[in-house]
Amino acid sequence: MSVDPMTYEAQFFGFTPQTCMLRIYIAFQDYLFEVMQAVEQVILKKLEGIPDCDISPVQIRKCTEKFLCFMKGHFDNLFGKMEQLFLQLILRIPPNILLPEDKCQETNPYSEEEFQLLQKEIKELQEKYKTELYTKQALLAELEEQKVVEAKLKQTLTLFDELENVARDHGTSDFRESLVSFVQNSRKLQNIRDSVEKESKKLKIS
Amino acid sequence: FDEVIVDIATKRKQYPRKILECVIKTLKARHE
Amino acid sequence: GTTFSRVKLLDTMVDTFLQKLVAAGSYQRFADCYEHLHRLQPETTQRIHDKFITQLQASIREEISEIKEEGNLETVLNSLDKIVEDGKNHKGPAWRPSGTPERDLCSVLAPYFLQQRDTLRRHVQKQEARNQELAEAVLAGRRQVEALQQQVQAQQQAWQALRKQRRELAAVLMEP
Repeated sequence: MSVDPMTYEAQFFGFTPQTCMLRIYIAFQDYLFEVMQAVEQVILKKLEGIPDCDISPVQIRKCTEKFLCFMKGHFDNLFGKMEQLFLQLILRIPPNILLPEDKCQETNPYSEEEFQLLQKEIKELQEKYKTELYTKQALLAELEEQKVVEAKLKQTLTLFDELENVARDHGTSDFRESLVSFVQNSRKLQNIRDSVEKESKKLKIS
Repeated sequence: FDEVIVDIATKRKQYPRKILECVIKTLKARHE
Repeated sequence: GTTFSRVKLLDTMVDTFLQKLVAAGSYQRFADCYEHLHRLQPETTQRIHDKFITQLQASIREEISEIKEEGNLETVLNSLDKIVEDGKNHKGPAWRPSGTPERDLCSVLAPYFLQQRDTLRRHVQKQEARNQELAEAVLAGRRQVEALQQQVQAQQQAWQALRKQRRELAAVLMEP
């Protein structure tokens, strides 16, 4: 017959029901023996007080053993029945009952495979999160870089603007155009100068 | 045999909670 | 399925046990065993038997009280009554340890790992959205830089053309 170790009950009680019953059995049995011993002592004392009593202690011992044997038989039989009821009705976790500390086994049962999948998913999410953080850093770094570059470019453009302003401050609306017209005018001047020189030569010659 | 049963049963009762405490600490630390 | 108090049932069982044990150890039986004494002093035998029964019952009851005391049995049994009462609607066999702790632990730890997974998911989504914004800002910034570069380039070319013309002018002016 396979022994039911009643581990689930032991988890709840902190002892195995069988041990508990054994403890009770031994205690009860000890009391039965003790009381029988006390009874025998009392009887022997009583007999000492009776004059010419022909009952010997050995006889009394035999009577005690006879009665005890009888009582022990009944005791074991009755205790066996009581133990069975104890183990079935009192020191037992009914099969449909789950202990509070195991509630999660029913509220969210998780198999090993599912649990491994979950851990794999967590790992992937962690990698993904790291990637996103690196991306963020790279993007922020580029934004910083862009700020510097933009500042430089704007500085250059400002420079150009200042040049324009300088020209404008000196009476020329648009510095470049004025420089262009200046070049054209000076070219006209050169042409005039050339023609004047030619005329003066003619005059000298004539 | 009896002691083994009680020992196992006691561990079954206590260890999940202890392990859980450690796991929660680990998860928190990793999270931080 | 009926709910009952385990403590009361225990007391009832012990009482029944004692009643039956006492019934088995009847005076008749006692007198049969100690027939010499019974013949000699029946009253004494009766008194001794009564004392025997009283003492046995008292000892056993005391033992049960001690055991209840020692193992805090009443509280434990009452709490078991409560657990059974709470779970009485659960049909079919409930979960029991599989004997493989790793397997049983999965359900214990799962809620916390699920929580961690959800937190991570939220963080990743939030970061992805944030990075999306940053990426758009970077693209806009690139466009902005490009536009500025073109502006500078245009200005640069214009000034270079100017410089070229200035050279020409200088050349012209320098002509003898």
